[in-house]
Amino acid sequence: MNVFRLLGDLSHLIAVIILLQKIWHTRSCAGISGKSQVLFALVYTARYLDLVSTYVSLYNTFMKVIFLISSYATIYFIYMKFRATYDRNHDTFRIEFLILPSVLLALLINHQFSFLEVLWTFSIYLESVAILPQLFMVSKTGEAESITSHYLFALGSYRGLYIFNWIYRYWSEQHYDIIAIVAGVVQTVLYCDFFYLYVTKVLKGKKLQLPA
Amino acid sequence: TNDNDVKDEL
Repeated sequence: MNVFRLLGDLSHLIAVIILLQKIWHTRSCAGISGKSQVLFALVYTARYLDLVSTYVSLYNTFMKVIFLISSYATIYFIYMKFRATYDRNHDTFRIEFLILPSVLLALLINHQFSFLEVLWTFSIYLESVAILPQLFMVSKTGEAESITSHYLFALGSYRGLYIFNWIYRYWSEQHYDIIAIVAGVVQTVLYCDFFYLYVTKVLKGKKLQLPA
Repeated sequence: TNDNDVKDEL
């Protein structure tokens, strides 16, 4: 463990707390893409199946359980409890175009052709594009509530911080995982224009308005 | 080395 990975995981934890708090407090999931949340649940389910087979640490187990529970709780809020506030018309990204290529790529490019390894690889590839429906929805509505943009900033920062973790681990332990690194860079790059808008607008107290 | 040992990252 290193400070970059710890900050990354905390940033991820803060993101899911912000999201759940926003939905619960405002009793509304307006502006939130249910499709992205479905993809995140898929990502964590595929990646954290090893919870039953390998024990890494209390921290590792605790965080995996938190991310699994929060992703399913968010789906429950969006599609059941507060489904009246779910903006279905603006959440139209075709997620099958993200899932199928991730499955194919995981079957073709992986470290080891075993069940858990291919699932892990699938989850890494899918996570790199899982935010697209959410970013697409923000671009369609042309704006995002500031709490939603704080959520996106924290979520985007998590994998960005992991890049520093991978650099650190390569330099200090000669350890690297090219699949996680490439996917993590793609994932972080997808947030770049949002990061720019967040820093130039939201931090100045303006609403996040995307050029329509 | 690629990451065949136990995966310790989230």
